[in-house]
Amino acid sequence: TVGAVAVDSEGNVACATSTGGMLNKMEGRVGDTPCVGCGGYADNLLGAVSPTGHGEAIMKVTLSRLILFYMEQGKTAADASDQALAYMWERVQGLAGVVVVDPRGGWAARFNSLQMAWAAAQNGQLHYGLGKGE
Amino acid sequence: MLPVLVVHGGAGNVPRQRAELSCAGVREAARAGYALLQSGRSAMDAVVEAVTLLENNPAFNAGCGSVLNEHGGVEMDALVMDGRTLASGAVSAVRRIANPVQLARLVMEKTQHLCLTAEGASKFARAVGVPEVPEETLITDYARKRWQRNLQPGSNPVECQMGKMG
Repeated sequence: TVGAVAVDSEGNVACATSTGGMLNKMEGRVGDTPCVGCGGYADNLLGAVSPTGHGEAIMKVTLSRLILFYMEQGKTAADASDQALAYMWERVQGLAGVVVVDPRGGWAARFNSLQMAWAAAQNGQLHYGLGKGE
Repeated sequence: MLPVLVVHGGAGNVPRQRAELSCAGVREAARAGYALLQSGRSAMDAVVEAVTLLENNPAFNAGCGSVLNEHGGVEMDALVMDGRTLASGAVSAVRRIANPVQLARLVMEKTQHLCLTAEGASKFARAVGVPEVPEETLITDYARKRWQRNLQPGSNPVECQMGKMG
């Protein structure tokens, strides 16, 4: 799965996610990616999310909307992501990762899987990582 | 307002030999999407550009490089959402399309629906002039090897793709 979130110079947010799905899936299986609130969500009032991971687990907790719900309660993008990923692990033992932005330009790339390739560009600087803490 | 763009290339277990390819791919996509933001283009333009590049990069599991289903075929899903209006478009189980994310955007822009699936999505693609590509062009040797390995009795495709708890 691949995905992106952005905030433009007018403060508008957007998300996009695309995937080939899960290895050796049943024909006709659809995961979280095309489902609003699961495989992505964007609302100028809250932020935008694009997830990746075990689609069935992501759908069970509507991961993208859950993260924005926590942000609506005042959490940062990083804290909201960590809380939602922890909830997903506790409830359904799901592994996933997310990229998140808020309307003010705050951002996060968080995951509870072993790795997630990510990159962020802001203020002329490029940040990137693959493993925990990078 | 400081524009920002963040991309991911998938969560899970990235084999060591593919780690640098993955990191290079997400850096390239982030730079390209961010360049659009710097030129005044919209967040929607930026995320679609970034994801299109990732779909075209065989190091990632989307577009070219997609994992294969149990029959060895490619079925892809994609979604876009615009935070200004909550407009959204998606495609699911779509085949023989190089860039499903662009098709999802067209669903958002040209239909009254949120998601088109399977053959209906293909018919829509033809109607709006999105060309079909041979399925073989979306399948990499790496994807075929993983598919074959996970046909073995006792294999665990989810664990193979996602790894264990990080």
